[in-house]
Amino acid sequence: GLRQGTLHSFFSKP
Amino acid sequence: ARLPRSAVLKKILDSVKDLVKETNWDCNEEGMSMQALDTGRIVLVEVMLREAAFESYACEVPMTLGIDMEPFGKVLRCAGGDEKVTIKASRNDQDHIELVFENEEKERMSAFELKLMDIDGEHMAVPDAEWGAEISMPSSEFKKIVMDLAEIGSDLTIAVSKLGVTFTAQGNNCKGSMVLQPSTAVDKKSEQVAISFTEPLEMTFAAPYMKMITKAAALSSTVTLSLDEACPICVRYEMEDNAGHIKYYLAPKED
Repeated sequence: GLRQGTLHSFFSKP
Repeated sequence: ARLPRSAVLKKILDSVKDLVKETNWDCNEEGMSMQALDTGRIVLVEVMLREAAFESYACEVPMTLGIDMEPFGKVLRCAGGDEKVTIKASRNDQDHIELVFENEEKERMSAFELKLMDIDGEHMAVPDAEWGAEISMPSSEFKKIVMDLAEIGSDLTIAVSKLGVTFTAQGNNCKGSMVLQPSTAVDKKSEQVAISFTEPLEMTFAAPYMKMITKAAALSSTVTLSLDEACPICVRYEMEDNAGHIKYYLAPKED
């Protein structure tokens, strides 16, 4: 099945 | 800050409260904005209310207002949708804000105080993306598709190709898909479906989260979906008259 990703792998803290 | 109708604030609250319980609102001369992650860090929501949204707006010094959505919602429920709302924040007393609702017809005025919170907000930097596909469509239609397919299964797949845009959901005992093709015959821009893409793509998202994201349909007649392979989808609702926008970024499901 598919795993839910989080946003942290895409967006970083400035 | 004075808004001509409280309905805008009510709709914004409805659009974010399932995802975010408390959030910092940044106020500066451009307007009021917020950015918040849901606790699962799967959705990022951004709201911008530009100066143009307000009947009058003045912000002498930039301020951050830490708002707890639950009491804010209780206060807002006391305002009629057509009533004017004035939000006052004092730089000398940053412990609370004042909200005044005015009903000009009935000559009624009500005033509330809302205590502010010290929220350790986590601001995310969203890179400017070159999207692989963009779809704009009536927000009510997007909402109906998502609400219907979310009943079928918890995974919602969005595929963009020459066929159009296909929304698919698969459950244990049923599967369904809906295809939309670009509409050029429709006169009204808000009723059009427009699709642009560089390469065909297909991505899967959690339907329950997508459902929460469709609540903002109340704020705008159109919605824009921006997709790129293996990136979060951006679902954007632009308010009328350059008043601002609400954007959601939802992380995809992956293998």
